[in-house]
Amino acid sequence: YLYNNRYVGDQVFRVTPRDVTEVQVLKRMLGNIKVDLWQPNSASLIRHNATVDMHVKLNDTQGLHAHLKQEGIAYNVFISNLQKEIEKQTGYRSARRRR
Amino acid sequence: SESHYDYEVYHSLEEIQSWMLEVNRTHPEIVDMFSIGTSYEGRPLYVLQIGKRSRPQKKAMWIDCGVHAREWIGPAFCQWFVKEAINSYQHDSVMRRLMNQLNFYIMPVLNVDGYHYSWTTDRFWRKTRSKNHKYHCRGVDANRNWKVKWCEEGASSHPCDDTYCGPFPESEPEVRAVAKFLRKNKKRFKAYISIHAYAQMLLYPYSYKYAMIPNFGCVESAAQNAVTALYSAYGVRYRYGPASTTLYVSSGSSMDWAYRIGIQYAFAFELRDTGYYGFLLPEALINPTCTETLRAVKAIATGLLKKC
Repeated sequence: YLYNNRYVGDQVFRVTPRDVTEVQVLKRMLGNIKVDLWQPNSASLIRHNATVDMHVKLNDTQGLHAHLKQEGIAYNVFISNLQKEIEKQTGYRSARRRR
Repeated sequence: SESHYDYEVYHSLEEIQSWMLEVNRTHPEIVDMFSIGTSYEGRPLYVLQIGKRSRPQKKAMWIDCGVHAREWIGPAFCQWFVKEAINSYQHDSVMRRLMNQLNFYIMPVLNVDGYHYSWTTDRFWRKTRSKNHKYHCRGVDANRNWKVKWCEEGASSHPCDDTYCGPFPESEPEVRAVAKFLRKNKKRFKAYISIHAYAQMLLYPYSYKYAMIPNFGCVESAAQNAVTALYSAYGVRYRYGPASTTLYVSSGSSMDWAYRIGIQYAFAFELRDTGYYGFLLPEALINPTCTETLRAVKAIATGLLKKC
């Protein structure tokens, strides 16, 4: 498996904070779990009405789902299994490797 | 060999470097390969000069790719540009005129250590791979390490953050090498372009303040022409404008640094997409993404040959 299967079950969440309050709640949340921000590049750049995409490790996904629901912050998951997307991106490559 | 090289897949750093050597070997009349230094881990920092050999003081355009390791579509575009420039020199009059009057300096992978690491270990690595002896975290954000508004808002002074600005400006040998080369040749460089991913935007200075650049009119029209050309390929709309208002205020990036040393047209492209595949843009989208971006870059280059 590519990258030793390390991204199995990791997800990418998308949140668009609607107002300053949601921005603050989200920043506080991100202070407690380690996520890899895809956009913006840093939590300090999170703004209301601006998209936040974050890569969340498998073990943190359930907690983040629950926390976002509890805070009433709308979100969606645009990559539900990161390992699969990685395999797909370079599926040709691994096939090439097989060849 | 070069003719069998597949430009529609992502390549490892080793494959890219072998390809550069092959292109240099097979097109000596319009390609010249050289190194501007070595990376933190000791890898060469290769650049390809593309253009008809003629008078030494030709105007020049710089394009770097792969500043952020995980943005693989960048290096794919740099290779695509070189392929198109070489293949179309004979039959495309626009490209031929550009290459007769300009030299393009293409750096397919600026952050060579990070790119290699993103291939072998962590697909989502962003930074360089320098070590900080006081912290276990490695790497500096190569786009926050330039000597312009260094480490101010939008950058982090913590080594474990993804936007870490580094211990001092140009601390990263990769950034220092590019800065030194551009400084040394700044009179010839009329345009600087840095290729990034994941926003579908064309940005120009300033990142670090809301002020308007002195030649705003010319740069804005160059950007407008570029995104219009890009749109003409597949109808993909790019936003464009000053980075501070189009994206967000951040500390000085390579684009701001290039503008500050006097390069009149400095841009950062943020290529596809805007959040469907994110950094994992499939290989099937390399062709359309690079085709549309090539049109935009040619529009900017053509603008350099006109008076504004």
